[in-house]
Amino acid sequence: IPGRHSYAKYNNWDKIVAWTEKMVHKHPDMVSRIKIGTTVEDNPLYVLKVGKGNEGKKAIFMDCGIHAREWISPAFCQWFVYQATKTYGKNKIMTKLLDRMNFYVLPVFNVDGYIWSWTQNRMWRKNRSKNQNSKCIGTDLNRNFNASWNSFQNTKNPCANIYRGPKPESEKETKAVTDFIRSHLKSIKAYITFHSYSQMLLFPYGYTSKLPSNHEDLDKVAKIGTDALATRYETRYIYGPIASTYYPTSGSSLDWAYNVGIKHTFAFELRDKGKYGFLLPESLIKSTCKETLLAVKFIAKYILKHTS
Amino acid sequence: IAPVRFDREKVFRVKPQDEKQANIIKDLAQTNQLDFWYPDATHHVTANMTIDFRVSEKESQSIQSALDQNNMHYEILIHDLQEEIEKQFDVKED
Repeated sequence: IPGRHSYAKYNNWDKIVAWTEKMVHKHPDMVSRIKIGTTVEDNPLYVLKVGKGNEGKKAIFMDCGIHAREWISPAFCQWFVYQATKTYGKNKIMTKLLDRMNFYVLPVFNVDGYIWSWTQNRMWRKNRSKNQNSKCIGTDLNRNFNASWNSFQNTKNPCANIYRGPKPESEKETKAVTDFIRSHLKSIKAYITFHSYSQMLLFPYGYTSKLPSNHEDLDKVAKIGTDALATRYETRYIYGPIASTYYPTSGSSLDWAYNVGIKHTFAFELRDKGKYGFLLPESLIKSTCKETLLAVKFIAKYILKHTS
Repeated sequence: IAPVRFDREKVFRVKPQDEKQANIIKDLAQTNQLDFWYPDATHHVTANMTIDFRVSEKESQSIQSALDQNNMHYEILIHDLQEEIEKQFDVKED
């Protein structure tokens, strides 16, 4: 039996699986677990559906852990589910959100890579699929989506950290997520993905400097979201379109989700700004999660109010 | 298999002031094993951008010499990555 799960610590995959079971067991009326597929190494991909409503209600899809070494990301998804179940009935906003919408939370997207970063290589980023005609392992799942997938030449080298895979959605993990989102498109009104580091709140596009049609709306939400985040510990985030705020990227989940019809899509680059980078100490997990939750709750409130 | 260790590996933060210096970073990436932390890959490197990359102990001296020779702004964010990896677990079990 895996050791004790803790929201103040980084948890390995076994602990996270046990935690998902515990959450379903403790909150059967609010949390259910959906197996949306399996990974290249046959690990399960679990989405937790969090909310009181039936599947027809508005929903937000959130994923964490697409890049293996970005450990603060899965920590936030666990914290979100914990706070949702803990403050339902106590916190007015969270109660309203959970009564009227659902959250589909994928605590770890890149399970094989996450396990590898715990057991073999803390600096690992990609998944663990084998590449034909190459000794190099892994695809960058956030270059594997069908969103201008082949627009950058240097994502075609299997040995590169940003290898895009042999074709869009070639990876089992990507396909499981896109299939789930496509089959829930009617209800999913927003998509939020969590990465680290650099303290940014980003929106489409990454593959072009062209702005999305509702960029003013996205910009406003991102501004207020980062303002909300800063109220807790004055942590400063910048925000804007990926291509100009961060740098141009092809094949990202954010652009794909936007293009498939979800018109409010955001990517968080969580703490910090480089002092620790991917090695954010556990003592900073809680404060990072608390401040991020403020932004996510604002975004969810906005989605509840402004989407049909 | 024993886990990979990162003893005395370093993370550099470099701010190329112009395209010439940005190209120096790209050249160094051709001849050394640089793991880009920010941005994710070499081809995103441009002038006036903050660049973080990890490099092995062995290669870090030559990297540092190259940066010094070209009068480039840099700092070392992490001096021993393995130490930081072990230090990240700084919360006791509940």
